[in-house]
Amino acid sequence: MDLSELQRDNTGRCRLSSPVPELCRQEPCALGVDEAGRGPVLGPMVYAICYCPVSRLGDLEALKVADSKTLSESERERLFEKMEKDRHFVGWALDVLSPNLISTSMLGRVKYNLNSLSHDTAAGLIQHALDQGVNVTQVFVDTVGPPDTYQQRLQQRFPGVEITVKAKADALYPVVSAASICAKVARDQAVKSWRFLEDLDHLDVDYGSGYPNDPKTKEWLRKQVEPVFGFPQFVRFSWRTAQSILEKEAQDVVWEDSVEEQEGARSITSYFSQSPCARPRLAHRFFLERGLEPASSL
Amino acid sequence: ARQHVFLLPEYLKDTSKKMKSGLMFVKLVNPCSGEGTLYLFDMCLLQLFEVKVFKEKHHSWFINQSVQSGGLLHFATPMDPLFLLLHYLIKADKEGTFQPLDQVVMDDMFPNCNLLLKLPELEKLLQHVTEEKEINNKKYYKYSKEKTLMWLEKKVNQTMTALKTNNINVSARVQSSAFFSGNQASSDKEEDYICYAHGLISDYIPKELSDDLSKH
Amino acid sequence: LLPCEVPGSQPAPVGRFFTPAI
Repeated sequence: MDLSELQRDNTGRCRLSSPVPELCRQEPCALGVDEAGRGPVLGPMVYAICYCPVSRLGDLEALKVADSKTLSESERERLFEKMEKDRHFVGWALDVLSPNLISTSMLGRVKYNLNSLSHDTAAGLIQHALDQGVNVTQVFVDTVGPPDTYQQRLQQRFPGVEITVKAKADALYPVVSAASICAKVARDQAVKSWRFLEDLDHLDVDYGSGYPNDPKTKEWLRKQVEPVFGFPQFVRFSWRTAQSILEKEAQDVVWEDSVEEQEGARSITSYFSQSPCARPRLAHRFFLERGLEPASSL
Repeated sequence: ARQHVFLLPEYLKDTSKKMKSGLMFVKLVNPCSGEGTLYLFDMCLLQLFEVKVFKEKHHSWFINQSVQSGGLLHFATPMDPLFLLLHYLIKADKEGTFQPLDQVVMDDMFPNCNLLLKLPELEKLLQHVTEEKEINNKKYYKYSKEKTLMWLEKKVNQTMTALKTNNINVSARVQSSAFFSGNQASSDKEEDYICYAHGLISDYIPKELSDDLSKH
Repeated sequence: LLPCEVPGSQPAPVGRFFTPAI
């Protein structure tokens, strides 16, 4: 899997997709959606789709793309290679969402939470397959958040397609399990080859599974925290695990809007102007308009 | 240690190389408010700079490999020292007599005011704002309001020219400079420029003199 | 110039974490 685009810039999102098998343009296809890396506090989250003609679902199953959770990393990689070889009837695409994109979305002034980011990414990938001319007739998606609203939203967005949103979809539908394998292979590769923007000397990359409850990951985070900058962008700053370490170990930073909330309302009398003699003569508007005042000390 | 970020005229860079304490921060009187204000004195060129600070809450600096809270930005710009000398001449005028300059420019609050006595061409400067007498080769000075108003009038005219060339928005109504039409000068009346320039100069002279200047 | 107040004046690995760009 060629993640060189992610290597160039791992602060946003990047999309990879296989060529579209000609068969998938002609025959009605089933498409599965799944993600990898939703829970970890480190690294990217990957959304993937996998599709093949409904008539060939048996062949896809024959690839033994059983429930991807039961497969080891190397088995997933081997299966992915097999799917690549069968690219005359299997296609895939994926979006790698960087930890920076996740953090800045969730912590932005206008909150864009993980569920919305996930839903939009899944819908974006389905749209991508349609735009590439894949004849999608059925879509199977693993649930993220409440299944009904998700199902309705996707059905509204893609009226001509039969949408099924179900828990544990990757154990029920081979296309979802295949999508899950694509997502996991991409995430594993991305994490393994993560290029740290920050030139951290003696960086130990033994950060465990990346899951918040993994002691190794927690230890790594504690070692990495920097009082002013927090963490490398490999870390999802919006994760509770990361935030609690920042609250303990990092500098308090005061933003303009964070203070307004704290400042109580002024008493009404404070709006009445003081007696003219008490009020110091204001600097000329040339300076006021530019935020300039005489320096009284350094 | 605290670090500061300064915008200075380029030529001051050599000064701090030429002389160890080439550039000195001194507290001197603010000729408008009478309070203490920070100035920068170039001991090589014997030139006075006023120091203004851009201050906005919740700012910080990254300076090389450090972070500095406050985010203040200081500007040092040349200032006509006669505004400071004027402050002392007006103060001494209450005695109504001619006095030697070193007895006029004295200030327990701001002892560094004696730096003003080192200024080159001091006598030429003083001619703009004083009457002088010479007895036994010693010069004595007395504040002259008439001459000062003439000098300030020149200052106002110079400022008006500068406001026009720099397209400064002087109109009384509040207007965002982003929506300015090109031909700024025409839309602003000459009087707006005079008022604006008078106001700007008044930031450097006592209130009473500002009122006199306004009548003048 | 940062739009936030980081209290104090202290060393910080600016070059490592902060890549200025126009």
